[in-house]
Amino acid sequence: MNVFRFAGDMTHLFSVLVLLLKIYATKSCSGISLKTQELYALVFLTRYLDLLTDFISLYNTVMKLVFISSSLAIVWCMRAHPVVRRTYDKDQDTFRHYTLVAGSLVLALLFHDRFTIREVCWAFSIYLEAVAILPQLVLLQRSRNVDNLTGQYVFFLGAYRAFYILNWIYRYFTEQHFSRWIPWIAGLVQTGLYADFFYYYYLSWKNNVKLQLPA
Amino acid sequence: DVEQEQKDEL
Repeated sequence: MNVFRFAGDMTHLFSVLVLLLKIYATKSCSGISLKTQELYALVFLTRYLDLLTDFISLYNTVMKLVFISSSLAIVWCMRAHPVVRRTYDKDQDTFRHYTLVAGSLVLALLFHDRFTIREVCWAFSIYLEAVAILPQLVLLQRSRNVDNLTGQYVFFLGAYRAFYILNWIYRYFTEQHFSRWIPWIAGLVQTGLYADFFYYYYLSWKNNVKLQLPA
Repeated sequence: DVEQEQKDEL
């Protein structure tokens, strides 16, 4: 495992911790999109089917279990926790996320490595992850005041994607690891979605003002 | 049929 891959995994893990911390410490999920969180839960559940069949490393297994359980816990909190669920910005979180699920499913049925349940599920999870942040970005744009932790959550998620691309470039040259075109294209699309956010995050950091995305 | 690459990333 190279340093970029590890940095990517750690920023991903960090984003989850920041989100859990925000919900736990403030007992609030305002500014967080339940739709994005549900999509991530679906992404992890469909991608990590190999937990049942393959063992790659203890590191991989633990990280997969962490991502599955944390995403389910966040969804549970936002839907069912007696205090937290009342802070959910339901009226602003209106992205039709099932269109993303349907689109990803169609793509996965058309473009996959092999026509097996596992491979189609894997491709589906890659496509869905690429666009799963969209409801969250739309919600951020609608929220007049983005609190620091929510901004940091999205920042770390974006950093994770950027590190993964560096990881693929590194592996391409050092291992002749031809990470197939499916994750390459989906990964580039996904990282591109954050470009705008990064720009405004940088401005707010530089000028030391609260993050606000233009409508 | 090409040997399938192991999916070792998260």
